[in-house]
Amino acid sequence: MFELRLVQGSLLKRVIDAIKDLVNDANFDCSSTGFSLQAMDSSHVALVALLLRSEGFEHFRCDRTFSMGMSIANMAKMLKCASNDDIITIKADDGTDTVTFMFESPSQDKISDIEMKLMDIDSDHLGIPDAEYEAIVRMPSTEFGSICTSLSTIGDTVTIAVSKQGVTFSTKGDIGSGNITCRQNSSTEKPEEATIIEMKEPVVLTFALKYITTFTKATSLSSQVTISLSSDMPVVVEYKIAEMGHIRYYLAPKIEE
Amino acid sequence: QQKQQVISRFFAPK
Repeated sequence: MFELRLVQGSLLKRVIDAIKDLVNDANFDCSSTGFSLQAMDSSHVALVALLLRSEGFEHFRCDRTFSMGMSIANMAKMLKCASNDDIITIKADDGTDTVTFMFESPSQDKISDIEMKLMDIDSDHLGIPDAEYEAIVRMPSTEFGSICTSLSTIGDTVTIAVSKQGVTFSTKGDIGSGNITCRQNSSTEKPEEATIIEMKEPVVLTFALKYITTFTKATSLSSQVTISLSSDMPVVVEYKIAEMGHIRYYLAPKIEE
Repeated sequence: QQKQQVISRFFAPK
């Protein structure tokens, strides 16, 4: 038996919104550690890893480790039936091919029971080694989102260059080119507005903007984003989910042919 | 011309 209860139901809605444009179907892994997912986009260029730790839920019961295959698009449709302030309970029994979502209004005067069919999904987990990154940039997530949106109106790729001067995001397209530099700014009184750059080596990497822009759908989950870069390695774009875990996106870089 | 790499080039199946 598996049952989890999340008082802040809007969080699950935001998590699914942050995944649904990247992944069609995915196995959610349930264990005593929590509720997690690892999935690639259909072209295997990007990977998303979600972790929601059991301690972050008001109630979490998972008798044995198992996976639930779900269509993310269908899950998003089901979660549309929940209001933002609803409490969400997810339940599944051993051996059944359905999952139940229960949405309770805070005053308990409305309860919705939604049943969704599970799917068999064949997917391998990839081993992601713990790596030391050459450069780590922490910046406001809204700032990163607006940079990606702005640059994607000009070009299809973004080159991220980290140096002592700061982090520069640049693009080039048919109509012209643009670059935006953010300098370290840790003196601000509000930590969520800080930009902090930890650099061991200067790094320059180029990525497809369409994927990076999809990652920024997670902006509402965290006020800060962490971008970790090493030469010839996938970038990691991480949004922490307060008291619960994180959503991490990995994107393979482009190389000169 | 730039070539897009895939994730499996970096991370192997567990």
